[in-house]
Amino acid sequence: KDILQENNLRAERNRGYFEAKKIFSINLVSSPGSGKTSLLERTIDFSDDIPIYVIEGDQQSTNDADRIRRKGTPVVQINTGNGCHLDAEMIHRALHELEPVEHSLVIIENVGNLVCPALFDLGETHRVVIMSVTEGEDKPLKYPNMFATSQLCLINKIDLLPYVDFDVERAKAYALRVNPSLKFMEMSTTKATNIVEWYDWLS
Amino acid sequence: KDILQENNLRAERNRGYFEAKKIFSINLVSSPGSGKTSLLERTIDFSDDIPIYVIEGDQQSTNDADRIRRKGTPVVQINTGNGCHLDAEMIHRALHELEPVEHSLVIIENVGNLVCPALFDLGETHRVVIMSVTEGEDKPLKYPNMFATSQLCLINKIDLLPYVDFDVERAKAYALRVNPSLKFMEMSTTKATNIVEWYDWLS
Ligand SMILES: Nc1nc2c(ncn2[C@@H]2O[C@H](COP(=O)(O)OP(=O)(O)OP(=O)(O)O)[C@@H](O)[C@H]2O)c(=O)[nH]1
Ligand SMILES: Nc1nc2c(ncn2[C@@H]2O[C@H](COP(=O)(O)OP(=O)(O)OP(=O)(O)O)[C@@H](O)[C@H]2O)c(=O)[nH]1
Ligand SMILES: [Mg+2]
Ligand SMILES: [Mg+2]
Repeated sequence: KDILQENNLRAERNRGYFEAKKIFSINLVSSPGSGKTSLLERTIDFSDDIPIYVIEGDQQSTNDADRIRRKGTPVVQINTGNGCHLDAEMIHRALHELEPVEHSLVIIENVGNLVCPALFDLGETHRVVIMSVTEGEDKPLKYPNMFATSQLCLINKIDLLPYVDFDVERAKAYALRVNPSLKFMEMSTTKATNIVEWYDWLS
Repeated sequence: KDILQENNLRAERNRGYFEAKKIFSINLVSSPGSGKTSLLERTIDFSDDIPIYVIEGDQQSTNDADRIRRKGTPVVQINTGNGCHLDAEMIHRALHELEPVEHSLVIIENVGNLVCPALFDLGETHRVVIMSVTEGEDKPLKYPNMFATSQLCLINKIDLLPYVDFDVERAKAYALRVNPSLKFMEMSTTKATNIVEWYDWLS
């Protein structure tokens, strides 16, 4: 498709930009409400040494950018209107607004959607997918593209495991079926359980 | 957009089909894992008198259609591949496969996605959006189109309220902001809490 071709070109341009500035960039994807913004809040809370910049994507509202701004972190909110995903051109414009310094961390929170963002390379260094234990184990089978194009899968809201019907090992097995090299972490972003593993991976 | 125009025409054709057969049709939408299939399972469990037909939509897999089939209910699974929503043409084909009888109930479970399905009329009698208490209260503000184009909003997984940070009244207020005529029900599809209200609405 022409749109994807066009996006891939612009994504490579973003990739070069990050490379030149030695920036580590993350495209954070998940269903609505799986914990992307909560993870960003925890990340900002415990990262003092490295400069962090955030690019927020939502159809409407600035709620997520407001939450990040309250932490004192530079952030840009992109509203996609009817659009179901961020694209490389939007990221390009956001980067020129943020002007991130060298050796910084740029985290992109994509629109809550397990379908469309899978197709759109943003030029990120890593794509991280969050799966909540409340969503059911079969999400990797139903939305394979998202899990196939991610490098790390965070299983979030483990504090709710006693109250939901979710088998962590089976969920991982399903995800490995669509992406055998996918890595995993289990955490609770609100309880800050096991967030240390995420910090270690970031550094 | 041409695609939307084209879809609207086909949606009207489905609407006429339902009208001719006096069929009550529902387009069930939500984020991934909010409880659409669980609601269908409960609906089938307790509806003996009215014939039910299900049209299932997912990117990949037949998991949901398999769950419905196990109940003995006629079902068609549509796999959209990279597509992020069901469209009216897919429904048209599914109806000719199912050949629903007069005075029946046809429930369409859309792809788990709060963005794309909002734009695609399927010819349904009613659009029902499920919001899970685990997703956060601000979903209506971030995905306004989906709540604006629905007539009924089911707030699901209320059994988890003691363990999550979710204010039911605030969530409803946000939804009413984008759709002042939206109706609500609170339930748990797995515990079958308050499902009776849903049965009453269906009949
Ligand atoms: N119990 C529990 N709730 C959580 C956890 N992480 C996030 N939540 C809750 O889940 C809801 C959504 O969290 P967010 O961080 O806003 O999720 P999000 O993925 O950014 O949501 P969108 O940007 O709207 O797609 C909020 O009510 C959080 O408090 C967790 O580990 N455990
Ligand atoms: N605690 C609790 N869990 C629920 C409830 N309803 C559904 N679930 C769980 O949520 C998960 C997803 O439920 P489904 O019914 O498959 O959700 P869905 O909307 O059909 O999911 P997709 O079709 O994949 O988008 C399953 O593990 C269910 O057991 C509820 O009321 N309470
Ligand atoms: Mg968010
Ligand atoms: Mg389902």
